[in-house]
Amino acid sequence: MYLKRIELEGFKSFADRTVIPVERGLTGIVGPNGCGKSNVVDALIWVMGERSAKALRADAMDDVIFKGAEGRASAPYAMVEIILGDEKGEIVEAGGEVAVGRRLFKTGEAEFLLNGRKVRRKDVRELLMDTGLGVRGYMVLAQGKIAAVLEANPAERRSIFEEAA
Amino acid sequence: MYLKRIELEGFKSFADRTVIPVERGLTGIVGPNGCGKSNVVDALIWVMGERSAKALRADAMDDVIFKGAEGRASAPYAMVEIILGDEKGEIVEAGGEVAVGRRLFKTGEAEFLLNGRKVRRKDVRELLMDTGLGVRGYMVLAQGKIAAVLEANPAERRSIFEEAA
Amino acid sequence: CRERFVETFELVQGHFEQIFRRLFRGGKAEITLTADMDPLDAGIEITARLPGKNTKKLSLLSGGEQTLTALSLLLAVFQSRPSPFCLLDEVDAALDDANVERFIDVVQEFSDNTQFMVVTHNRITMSRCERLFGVTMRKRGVSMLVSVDMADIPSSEASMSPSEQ
Amino acid sequence: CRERFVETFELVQGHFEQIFRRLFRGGKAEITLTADMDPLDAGIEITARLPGKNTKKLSLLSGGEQTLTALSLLLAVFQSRPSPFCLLDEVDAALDDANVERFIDVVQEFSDNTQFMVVTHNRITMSRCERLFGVTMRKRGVSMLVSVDMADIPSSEASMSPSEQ
Ligand SMILES: Nc1ncnc2c1ncn2[C@@H]1O[C@H](COP(=O)(O)OP(=O)(O)OP(=O)(O)O)[C@@H](O)[C@H]1O
Ligand SMILES: Nc1ncnc2c1ncn2[C@@H]1O[C@H](COP(=O)(O)OP(=O)(O)OP(=O)(O)O)[C@@H](O)[C@H]1O
Ligand SMILES: [Mg+2]
Ligand SMILES: [Mg+2]
Repeated sequence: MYLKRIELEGFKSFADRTVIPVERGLTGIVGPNGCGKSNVVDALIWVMGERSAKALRADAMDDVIFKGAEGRASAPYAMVEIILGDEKGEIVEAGGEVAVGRRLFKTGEAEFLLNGRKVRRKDVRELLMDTGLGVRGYMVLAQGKIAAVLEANPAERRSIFEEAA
Repeated sequence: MYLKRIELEGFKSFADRTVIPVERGLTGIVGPNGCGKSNVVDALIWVMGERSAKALRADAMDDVIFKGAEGRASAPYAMVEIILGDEKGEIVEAGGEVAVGRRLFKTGEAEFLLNGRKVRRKDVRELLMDTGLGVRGYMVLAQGKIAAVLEANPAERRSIFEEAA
Repeated sequence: CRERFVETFELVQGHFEQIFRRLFRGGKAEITLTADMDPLDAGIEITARLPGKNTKKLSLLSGGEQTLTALSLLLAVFQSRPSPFCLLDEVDAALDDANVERFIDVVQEFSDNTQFMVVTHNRITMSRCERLFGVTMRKRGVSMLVSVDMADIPSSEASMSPSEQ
Repeated sequence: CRERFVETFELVQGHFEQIFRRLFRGGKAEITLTADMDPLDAGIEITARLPGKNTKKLSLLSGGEQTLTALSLLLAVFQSRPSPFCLLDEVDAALDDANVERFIDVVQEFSDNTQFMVVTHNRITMSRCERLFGVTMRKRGVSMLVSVDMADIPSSEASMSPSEQ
């Protein structure tokens, strides 16, 4: 399995539906301060099932829903989907796509989606573990967290390894 | 009063006596990772009377004494002096210099110096407060500490103001 | 004592709002004392609203926006009670090019009365300094000061790299 | 479970020593499990000795040296259990030019099997990427993705700046 693209809508500063293609090799994400680069990182952490608002730099989970801007109303919901390519047909037919999604409504209703169907958080995490993508651990490193690896106490460092074991 | 130069000897990675001139305007300190730039910042924090080893990125206070390197023995003591220009003759004669220093021996003996004479820590701090240089507060900002200003809780932020009041 | 503190606080508040608006080219920021407390015990609350954005929560600001807000506060304290000397260690690490330029603009205005020293890896900051000092380790493990010619900034860090293994 | 953990730990240990030596061009680093504890409960201790320097304490490392040590560990975990995708947010902020180049050298070796995305403000990192995506706020407060032509990197951030106030 590999990642084909990330799709965001109403998530933090991404009011409009935005598609970010993921290609092979090394891709750079650039732009001025405050334009939304780290919000993309948060989107990935969120869709993989993160439950702590603090890990998303938010005070409460509904802070991830677009709050509005100049001349633009707030969004009714936040949604992030990651589209995986299923080369070997592990989940769907070979060469098909698997869409893993998460949505949170202003009303508080929250759901996880697998190819458009509602599933449990547990199902999404099991799928991600099976594909080798993992559920966050060491493959998504948020801004400023690199120093925390050394500053953490020995017991906290275990979590990086357990994810990999 | 203004700062004319900083002199270090045996302080952290500055094994040899090193003189850093301080000029008017904006001066840049550059160099590769691990070469000793932040050690200069620590030297300034230390000579102004800092008592916490942690604030000097050290486990114990004697970590500030040069520990030796390839083909070079450790130093017997660490010494830092800041030389102030006394334009208006506030402390010595007009146009003279005032040397504020601190020394720590491997034996554990520690001393503060004012123009070469041993004085108490309190004397150094009072002198620095009178000259407007202050004793650290907001005019020396160590690496990575800029984010701490916002992350600190409201009560901790008071300390920046008290220094200035 | 209480009058002095309140007086300094109000002075800093005025400068903070003005410097913040200048660095962010708009928006509004303010500091307030924790409500219903004696000024000598109250903490300091910070609120900031960025131009064109709705959110007021500090935690939702980006890495660069938090650094710039903290620098506005630091420079505001500086403006209210100038110190003859200031040393900043890599405060520009999270800033984009446009924000580095604006920050240095403000610092240079203060540098008539204050000697500023900045530790930096940022080319733009280097090019705005009046002089550069290099710290390097010609002999491994031992720091020394070298003068750096402004003209060779593009490779200044490369040319000071410790000798190849 | 215990065998798997110990097996992964030993694999990571080997890769960590090798990647550390490569990024620092010498020196020695290792990870060990807290002594006298069951591997399933033990914490992870890190020791690192830099080429030509005596100290082994992590706290005495510089900002850039700590980042590079943490990145060595992260890449070692990565090498032991590759994930198809990795997203790093401004991990190069504290590194000097030479260390950025060496870090990207290692990342590019892994990028045959892994899709790497890095958020960065560093020109050298940008120039080493195979493609760049820009995140900008043409309409204030609303993020969108734009494509950035590699050829105009020098001004790429400038050209993406949100519209003038
Ligand atoms: N729910 C939300 N609705 C609208 N805007 C939001 C929301 N959450 C965060 N933001 C905005 O997103 C911006 C921060 O974006 P982000 O942290 O991604 O910036 P960045 O591009 O990483 O910048 P830097 O280079 O400084 O790290 C903030 O200005 C904040 O106002
Ligand atoms: N007492 C000591 N004796 C000898 N060397 C020391 C001592 N204390 C610290 N050092 C060395 O100083 C080095 C760190 O220097 P410093 O933190 O000033 O680097 P820097 O130039 O700020 O680098 P960066 O750009 O990564 O922030 C470390 O490698 C450490 O080994
Ligand atoms: Mg960011
Ligand atoms: Mg440093």
